[in-house]
Amino acid sequence: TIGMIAMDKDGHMAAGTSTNGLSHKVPGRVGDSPIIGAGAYADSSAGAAAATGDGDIMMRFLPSYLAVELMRNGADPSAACKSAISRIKRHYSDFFGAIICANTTGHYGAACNKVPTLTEFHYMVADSESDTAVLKSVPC
Amino acid sequence: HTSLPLVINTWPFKSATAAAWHALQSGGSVLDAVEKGCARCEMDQCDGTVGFGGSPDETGETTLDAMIMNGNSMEVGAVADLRRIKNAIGVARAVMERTEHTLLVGESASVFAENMGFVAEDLTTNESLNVFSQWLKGNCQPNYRKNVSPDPSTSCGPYGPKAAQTQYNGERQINIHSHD
Repeated sequence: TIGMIAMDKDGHMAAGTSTNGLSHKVPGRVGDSPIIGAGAYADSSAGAAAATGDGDIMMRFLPSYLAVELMRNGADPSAACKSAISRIKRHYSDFFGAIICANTTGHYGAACNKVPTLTEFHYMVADSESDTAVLKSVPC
Repeated sequence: HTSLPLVINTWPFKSATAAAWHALQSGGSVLDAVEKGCARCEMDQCDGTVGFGGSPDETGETTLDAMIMNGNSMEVGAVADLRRIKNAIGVARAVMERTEHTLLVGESASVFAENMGFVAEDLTTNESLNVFSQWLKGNCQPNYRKNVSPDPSTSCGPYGPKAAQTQYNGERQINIHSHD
């Protein structure tokens, strides 16, 4: 799955996702990626977020919408991402998932839930400072 | 960082980031950037978790989900359980720009895509066929069914409902190469 956020110099934001889902899923199963507020969410007046992981679990908590609303209320992107992950972790302590967040000023952050198969989450960033794609990571 | 413009995406999919960044630098909109970036990943079959030829379902078919959202107008286009069309993010954008709806699913989404000029083709590859074959040989494990008969933890289907429900242990078989 890819979840992506783009923001121009005027602060216009967009977000998107694309995935082929889980291997061996029951036919007809749809994950969080195409669900607004779950796989991704963008509001140029507050921020944008995109989530990845076990969509069957994550879609129940609308983590992208939650993160954007937290940023609207003043949380920095890293804190918003962590809160969205924590909300899920309360109910599913070993869920597989991560989220990226960006606010209206172009600050960004990420968070993930630590499980044996995910101890560090990697994501990519390109901005006017780097002018190219740069690999970033966050410990889970 | 406050170095706008900005592109950020999940997982180390460098070519997708580069495609989105190039779109922005070429004068494209943020929607263009997201569409180009995700489309690049679909063509590259990023990590096997994006695009055609990955994550076959119980019948061996690859189906795609995608969504795009405009943070200014709050318009959204999304597709789910899309079959036979490789450019899922492109279809999602077409849903946003060529309908007043938000989400189209399944066979009807594929028909919509074909009507909008997207090419229908088989999403199966030798790799996805191999993954599917190995799954069948391994008694269909891992398996997302529960409370069905025969026992999905040891047997393939077809499945029917089991009379008595058993306590589900909550274990999920998601791994780094199988996710949303």
